[in-house]
Amino acid sequence: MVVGESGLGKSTLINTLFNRELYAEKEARNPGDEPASSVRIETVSTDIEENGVKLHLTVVDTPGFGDALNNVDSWRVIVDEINSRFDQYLEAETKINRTNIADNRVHALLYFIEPTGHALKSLDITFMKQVHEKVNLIPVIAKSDTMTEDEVLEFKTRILDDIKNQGINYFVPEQFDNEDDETVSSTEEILSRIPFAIVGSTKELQTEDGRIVRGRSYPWGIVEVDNEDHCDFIKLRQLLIRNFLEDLKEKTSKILYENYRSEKLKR
Amino acid sequence: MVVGESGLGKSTLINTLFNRELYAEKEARNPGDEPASSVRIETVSTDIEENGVKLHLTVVDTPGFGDALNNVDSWRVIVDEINSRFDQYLEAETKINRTNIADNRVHALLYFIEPTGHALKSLDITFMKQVHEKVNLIPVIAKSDTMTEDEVLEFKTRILDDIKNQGINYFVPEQFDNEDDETVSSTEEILSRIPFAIVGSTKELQTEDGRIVRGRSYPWGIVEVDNEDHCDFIKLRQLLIRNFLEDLKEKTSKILYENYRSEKLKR
Ligand SMILES: Nc1nc2c(ncn2[C@@H]2O[C@H](COP(=O)(O)OP(=O)(O)O)[C@@H](O)[C@H]2O)c(=O)[nH]1
Ligand SMILES: Nc1nc2c(ncn2[C@@H]2O[C@H](COP(=O)(O)OP(=O)(O)O)[C@@H](O)[C@H]2O)c(=O)[nH]1
Repeated sequence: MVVGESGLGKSTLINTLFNRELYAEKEARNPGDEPASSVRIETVSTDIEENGVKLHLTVVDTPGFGDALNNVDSWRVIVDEINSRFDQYLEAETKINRTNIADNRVHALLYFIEPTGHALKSLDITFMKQVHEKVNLIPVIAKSDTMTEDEVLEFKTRILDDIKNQGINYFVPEQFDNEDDETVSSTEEILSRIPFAIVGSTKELQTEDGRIVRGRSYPWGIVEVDNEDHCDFIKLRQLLIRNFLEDLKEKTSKILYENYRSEKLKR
Repeated sequence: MVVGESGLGKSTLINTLFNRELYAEKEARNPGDEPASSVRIETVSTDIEENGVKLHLTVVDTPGFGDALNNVDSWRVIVDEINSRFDQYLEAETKINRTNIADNRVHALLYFIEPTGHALKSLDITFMKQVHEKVNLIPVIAKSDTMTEDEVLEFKTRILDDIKNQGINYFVPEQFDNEDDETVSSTEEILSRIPFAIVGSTKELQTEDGRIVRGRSYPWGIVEVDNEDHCDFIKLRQLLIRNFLEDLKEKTSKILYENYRSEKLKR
């Protein structure tokens, strides 16, 4: 699931993750139309192949979040969606034929933080508090090419402080004792970069030194999406698609869903 | 007066315009503090010299605007401030000794638009409609180094369409028939770039080709604030401080204030 205010590069990032135009270039609202003032749920699915494994992935988008004048209830529609997917699974589990349950629960929620350079906003804190016990929350810094390297480091520190002070739990990849050194160090590297500072683009450009890269071309230079010195996109992709897809599914199933189920059965 | 959501580079821009640290690097709110949820008015004054002319300028800042969960009334505190300054002037005008009236009316309102790349937000439209008949409204695209050249052009077109459709009047420098060609063409150049796409910075950096410039240093290159191929900062400075200070003051005094005064006297 992807959540964040309009214009933070969410559609572009999804296209970048799957390297395809899942979201066609957005039809801008017609001039003269009033901006939408409610949150909507839209899903789009795709099949990808990673390390020879075929994966069917569904992205749940939440246009309208945070875009109104009054965003006090912006989170409700989204929490309802997460709950309804838990309910669908609960219902399927109680049927006689349990062998082929479709698992449409939300396995990860990417929350896009605006690169203000200051601190988390009321909207960010309110939303994350509403969902962190229900989903694997992965906060990311949107459009991080807005910030210099120093600003990114400062902002990450500040975000982690705010998150800690507000008691927000975010997804942390697990490290196991029996892993080889290479896995341990790559997990540590991923951990050290959270929250990921991301840049998205499917445009292919040629750099000054002749390489073809995905990136954004400015008069002062080219930001490269897959360059780890420019942003943490690669780390995010590793976390979501390569290293931790099982981890995310497992935690959803064994912890988050079980909590939801027991809460529900208590009432 | 400077208005816009937190983190759009407003303080930095003011420092850049006057080339001094008018706003010290912002004390970030302490982690654990709830974000402020009301709009405040803060003023800071400075003296500058331009073309041998001494100018005493006051900047009115509006921290808190658009930062709450519910921003329906975000504009009120600001409109009250504009009105109260008109009232101060009205009162001073009615006194016997009218020779040295301090003119604290708002002569220009810089409105910072978030570089979403889509369209104006409800907050932008609501706010600009509340103030455009009271002040010289100068909309600017904040942190425009977030956008590529094509994105800036597209966004400017979209903003101007939205502004036109919503019936919002923004400040347009006047062109007179008796002006020399150079003045006419420089006014046209300024006009053609509205809304200005701005980047702010007081940091001095050295470019690859050895020049010392004010800018922001990214791993992929340096954005130069005073380079007209990188952003419209120079045009904004010309409009505010060089070419049109008189124009802004005159329009405030002859049109906007007169409208306010006659509205008030009618009741
Ligand atoms: N600076 C910057 N701009 C981006 C990035 N990703 C997308 N954009 C631009 O931001 C604008 C909005 O992107 P979009 O993906 O539609 O945002 P969404 O509304 O969150 O889905 C477009 O002009 C994109 O080209 C990024 O990583 N950095
Ligand atoms: N990309 C970019 N960042 C900027 C620009 N101006 C300021 N910033 C950064 O944005 C952050 C917030 O700036 P600040 O001036 O405090 O914003 P304010 O809250 O609107 O007053 C700081 O990290 C600044 O360095 C700009 O023109 N472009």
